[in-house]
Amino acid sequence: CFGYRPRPKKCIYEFTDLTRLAHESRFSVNEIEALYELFKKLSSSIIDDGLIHKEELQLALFQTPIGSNLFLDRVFDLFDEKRNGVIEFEEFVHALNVFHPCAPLEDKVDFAFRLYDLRQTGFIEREEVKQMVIAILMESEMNLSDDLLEEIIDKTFDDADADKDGKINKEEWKAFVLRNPNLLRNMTLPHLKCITTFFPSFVYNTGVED
Amino acid sequence: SLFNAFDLISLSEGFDLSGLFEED
Repeated sequence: CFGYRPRPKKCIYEFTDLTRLAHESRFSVNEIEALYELFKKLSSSIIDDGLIHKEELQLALFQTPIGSNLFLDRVFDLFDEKRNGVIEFEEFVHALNVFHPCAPLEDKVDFAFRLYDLRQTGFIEREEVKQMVIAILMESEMNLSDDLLEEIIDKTFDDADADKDGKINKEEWKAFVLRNPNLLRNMTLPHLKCITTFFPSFVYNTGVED
Repeated sequence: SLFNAFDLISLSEGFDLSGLFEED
């Protein structure tokens, strides 16, 4: 009578799902359980539907669900493997696995490349770099003259674009970050090595003692 | 010497996921 629509059913993970996720990742079963506690917290912060919406990720990182941020959009898109506008728990684990301190460097290099390849052409293009530099300048309320901005981008491409075709391919990117490992600092989250201590409440629901 | 463009870009808060683990 009132246009009743049932609420979407929350996905409840069975112990076998958590075990499988542990096998597919660098996390133990207890760590997957602790990550599930984090996921539940994030996915219920605005809409309690067992899925992380972009606004919920934004709320967690910026303490506000309002506004837009180019970089957060890219992070969200890479977490959202199914490209359906929400992050499911499995996608959350897959992405955070790359940020694990013990994840292979190759995975971090690849993830960072995909972050910066805004148009997903398989290259980091000069226009994309310029767009990201302008976005970070706006985000941090820094002012740079156009000349200095162009100079910074020129220098970056002088260093990174080995074949001088005006775009950075994956091999060039890999060589560039190996010379500048600081560029991957955001690709490692030390918290993930001791995730069970951040979310000790997992012990109330645990299915196994690691 | 000039900044590397990616040095600047990597400063974005949007790329810093450590905020996920912060207490409310």
